[in-house]
Amino acid sequence: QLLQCFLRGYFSSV
Amino acid sequence: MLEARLPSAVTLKKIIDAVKELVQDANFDCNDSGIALQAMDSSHVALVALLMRAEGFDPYRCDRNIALGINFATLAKVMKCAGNDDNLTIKAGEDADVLSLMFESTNSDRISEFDIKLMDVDADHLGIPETDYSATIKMPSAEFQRICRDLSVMSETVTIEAVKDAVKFIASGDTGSGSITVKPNQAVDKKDMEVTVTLQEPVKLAFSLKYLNHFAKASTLAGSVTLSLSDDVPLMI
Repeated sequence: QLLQCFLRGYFSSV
Repeated sequence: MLEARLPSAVTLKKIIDAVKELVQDANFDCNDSGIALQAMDSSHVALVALLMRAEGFDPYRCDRNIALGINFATLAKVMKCAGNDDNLTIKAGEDADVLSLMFESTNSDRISEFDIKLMDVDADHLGIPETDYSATIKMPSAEFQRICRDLSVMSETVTIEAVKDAVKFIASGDTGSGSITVKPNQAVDKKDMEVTVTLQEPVKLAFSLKYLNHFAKASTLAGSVTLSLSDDVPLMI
């Protein structure tokens, strides 16, 4: 879960 | 209004084949520069970012930006009905609720037309941030696909270790372990067969082979693949 919300944040930081 | 014609359907067939297992429902964002797709996979672990530039179509017409919500399993089934050499036209009207696809055989003696229902897909703007990666590996895409397939017999995880003059793929599981080392080979005749390792610092990172095998399905689209790695950020392929 932590990884997934990290990734969502990472990819939407564009 | 979108109308775009692709001289040979094989390109879109390969693209849909490569992403259909990763992306369920997503938007084709169409504007005058082309058709873009940015979508995370269903388990929100991987992002697919794709741009089909307008230059690749002839003709290409997109009067205003439209988002076409598509179920990729349906699109994949329809694309199976296209011959590789058919030319393919995709069309969507102003307030479109269907995407029309037309496949025309080279000597125009067979014309197939399909409409697929469009859906509302919530569009959160995603992309891959500009990153200065520690290691960038360029290698033949077929070789990368083969390495991922071969190492899957040993484990579900592969460790990729990039050092100055080599990149090593290591898989170890309960039944044993395996590793494949690929060395740079400058000055080869075919550009796609070149292997280069550009290193800011050595990296050693583990990834799920399930995803790498999905990504490697796109190998037929390009002869060469670039892997970019850094600690604590996603692998870019």
